[in-house]
Amino acid sequence: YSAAAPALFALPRTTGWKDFYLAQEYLDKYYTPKGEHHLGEMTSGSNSMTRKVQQMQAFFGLRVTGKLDYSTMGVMKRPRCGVPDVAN
Amino acid sequence: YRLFPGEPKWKKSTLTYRVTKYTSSLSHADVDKAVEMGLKAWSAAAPLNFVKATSGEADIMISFQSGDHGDSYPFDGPRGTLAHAFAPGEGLGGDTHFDNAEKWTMGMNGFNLFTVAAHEFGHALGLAHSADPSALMYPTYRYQHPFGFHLPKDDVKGIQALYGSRQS
Repeated sequence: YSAAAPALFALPRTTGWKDFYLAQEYLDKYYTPKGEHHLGEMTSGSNSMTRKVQQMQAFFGLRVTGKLDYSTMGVMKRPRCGVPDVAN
Repeated sequence: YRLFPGEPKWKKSTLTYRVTKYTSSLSHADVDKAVEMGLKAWSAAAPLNFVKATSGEADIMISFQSGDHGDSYPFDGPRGTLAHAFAPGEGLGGDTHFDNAEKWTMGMNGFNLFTVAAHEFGHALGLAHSADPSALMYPTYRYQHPFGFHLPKDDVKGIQALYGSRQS
């Protein structure tokens, strides 16, 4: 991600790298069906992350932008259940 | 409401549960009480009965765990992930784990155990996360008052889709 992220996954001004890594971890944990983990990341890189952000935003009724905006990060930082939101 | 893929559910109406590992945040009696009330929320809406076991293997094995605890879903310390539970099935199926690093409480100063337990038991009975913010099965924590608690409509629909409604 370190090379691809700035171009393919534009971070809003309010989102720092710390949030980016937090988001990556969150999406891996709750929006990656088991078995897709490494394959998904290797083949589709940041596009896969954008897709997962969109999935997450749709689930939580947020504006679906695929970007790590303030409200998306807000939901990601809330304490929650560890069961993934996407089917395993 | 949403169900897990394949819609796993228990084939029997009486299920056993057992707390195998307690937390130091609360007394055993408080943990038992929160668990009992959490299960009661579901048995009030569907024809399910829960029987407490004190030894051996129960359908729903409940424990407080720290970090990596051997099920491929490690806990992450305070906040973040609070708990998780497995869908109905043999072995790990139905088992419910709480992150021991959280401050568990019977009130509002920390994470209310009844609130989280009731949510996790929804998973243990076959419900996945709901996208309805008013549902108990919504993924993020929101305090629920334990006394006089009734399942929100969305959760009632979900549990009754799996097990039917409770005959009064």
